[in-house]
Amino acid sequence: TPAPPPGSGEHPIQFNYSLWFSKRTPGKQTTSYDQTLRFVGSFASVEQFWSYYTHLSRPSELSGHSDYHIFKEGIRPMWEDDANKAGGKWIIRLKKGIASRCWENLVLAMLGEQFMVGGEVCGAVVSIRYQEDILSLWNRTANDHVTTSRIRDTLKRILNLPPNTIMEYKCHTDSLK
Amino acid sequence: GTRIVYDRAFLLQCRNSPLTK
Repeated sequence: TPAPPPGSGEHPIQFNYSLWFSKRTPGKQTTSYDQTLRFVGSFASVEQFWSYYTHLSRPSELSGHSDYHIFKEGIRPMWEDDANKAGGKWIIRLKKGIASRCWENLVLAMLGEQFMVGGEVCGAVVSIRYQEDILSLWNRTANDHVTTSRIRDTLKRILNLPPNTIMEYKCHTDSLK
Repeated sequence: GTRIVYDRAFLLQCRNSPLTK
């Protein structure tokens, strides 16, 4: 389902994005990641984004093992997608209680084109887990150090994280091994 | 072409727009 064109008076965004949700059911895993992934919708304007966002539970209110994914339209939130194959992600582990605020700041920076890395950004994920929550920002080219450094610096600036927060970069090919 | 850039404050303001359903 492609995003509808921005309506009259709406504010278009640089790239259209799609919102996805996934939840792992407790117990034995009989379904693949692909099967747990639910497409929520695509948007092409700031107002369309908020129309989805305001109807969703905040990340901190989700139970169990849940993820929101916001990726550029046409990129599936998985390593195997062509846009992600040579890419990687910055991973930020958060103490419980701050995920909703940090996720919103991350998403707004991405939709507002604050990263200044051209078309390098693929998408963002918030992962709700039992002990901690995890933010990740995916980009196309893992070995482009200028881009990954710029993304890291922007993440630090926009997230306003506690000083002891650890940021880690992972290539998707390492994750596959 | 031109890049469409928005800051956080502006995006939050749009949240209250009557266009946001």
